[in-house]
Amino acid sequence: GSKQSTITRFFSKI
Amino acid sequence: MFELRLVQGSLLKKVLEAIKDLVNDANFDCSATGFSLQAMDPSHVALVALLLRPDGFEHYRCDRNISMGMNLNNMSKILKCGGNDDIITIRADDGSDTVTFMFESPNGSANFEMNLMDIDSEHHGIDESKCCAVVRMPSSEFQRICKVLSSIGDTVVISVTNEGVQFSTRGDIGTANIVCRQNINVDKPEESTVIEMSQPVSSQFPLRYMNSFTKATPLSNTVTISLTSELLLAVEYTIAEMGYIRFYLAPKIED
Repeated sequence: GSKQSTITRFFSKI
Repeated sequence: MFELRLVQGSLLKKVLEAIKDLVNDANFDCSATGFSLQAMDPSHVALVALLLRPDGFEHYRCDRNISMGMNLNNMSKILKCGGNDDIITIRADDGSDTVTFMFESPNGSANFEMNLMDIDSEHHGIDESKCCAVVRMPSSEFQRICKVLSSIGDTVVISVTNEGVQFSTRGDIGTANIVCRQNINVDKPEESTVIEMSQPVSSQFPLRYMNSFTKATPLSNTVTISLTSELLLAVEYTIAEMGYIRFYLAPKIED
């Protein structure tokens, strides 16, 4: 199965 | 004080139609860079980034940076109160908790004041350097593919290889595979499909979000779809002479 990842892990907070 | 005047007011309406179902509340940031927005959907699966540059407006005045928190459904309601060919002026005084929308047509004008909201939001740094495949294609074709596939399944696998870009899905009734090959139309570049790839890449994404992104189709004849080596998807619609709207979507990953 697969699960949905979240977008936050791809972006660094400024 | 902040004030912008947009002759082609319909453009702002199209922008709102493209994002209002994805994001509920968002801060519009006004600065010398332009009128911009960064916001995630409530599930933190997608992020939308909008930029409208100052030189795209007939008038753009921003005395100091401000952030205006708006409910996008309410903003859309107000924009719908103006005619399609109206000139739109948006104005906010420093420290005010309201924003004014003015619509002008040859026949008259109308003013609407909307309450602003306090919204906690973070800005995110977006690293474009990890891109490993870029596909530019007609936006209407991309919209058609997403619609067709969502009648079969819930998830699309996007694979970019030397052969082209393949969109695949699977559902209870069967499977679907759509392949777009590179096709350069010199006379009508907007009808071309152009694929640039440093390495083959494949990843899967929820179609519900892809279909939501295609609501930006009226903004641009072409769409640029990028996949990074980390499998982040970016879908970009350029807004003629003014800027862009970009949607980022996190992949589905194996458990």
